[in-house]
Amino acid sequence: MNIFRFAGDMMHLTSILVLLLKIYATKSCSGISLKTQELYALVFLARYLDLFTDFISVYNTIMKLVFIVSSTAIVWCMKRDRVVRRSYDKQLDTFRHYFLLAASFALALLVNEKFTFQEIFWAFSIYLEAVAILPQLVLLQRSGNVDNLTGQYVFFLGAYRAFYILNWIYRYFTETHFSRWIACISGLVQTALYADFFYYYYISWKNNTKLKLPA
Amino acid sequence: PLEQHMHDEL
Repeated sequence: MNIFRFAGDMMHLTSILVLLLKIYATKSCSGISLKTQELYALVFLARYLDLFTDFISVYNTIMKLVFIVSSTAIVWCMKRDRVVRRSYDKQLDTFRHYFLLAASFALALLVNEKFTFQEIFWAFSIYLEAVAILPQLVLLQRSGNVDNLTGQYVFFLGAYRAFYILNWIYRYFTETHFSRWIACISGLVQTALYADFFYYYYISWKNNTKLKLPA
Repeated sequence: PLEQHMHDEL
């Protein structure tokens, strides 16, 4: 494992911790898209089916479990916690995420590394992760004002993607048989979706003003 | 070495 991959994983972990902190500290999930969170929980559940079949490292196994548990806990909290669920911006979170699900699954059936149950679900999770942030970005755009923790949550998620791209570039030059074009192309698409958000995040950071997305 | 179909990233 190289430093970029590790930094990416830590950014990913940080984003989840920031989100948990926001929900627990403020007892509110306003500005957070339940649809995006549901998609992420599904991404991890579909991708880590290999927990039962392949062992890569203790690090990988622990991280996989952490991602599954934390993402399902967030969804559970937003749906079931008496206090938290009242702050959910349901009327703003209207992105039709079932289309993303269907499209990702259809693509996984067509484009995969091997036509097996596990590989199809792996490809599905990669495609779904690439677009899972869309309901969140749409929600932020609609609500206009973004609170600090929500802004940082999306920032860390974007940083995680950026480090994964550096990781792939590094692996491409250091490993002899590095070819994973499904993950790389999807990863590029996913990172591109953050470009707009990063621009406004940078502007607000530079001017030391509250993050505001244009309508 | 890892086989091609094993996914070593998260």
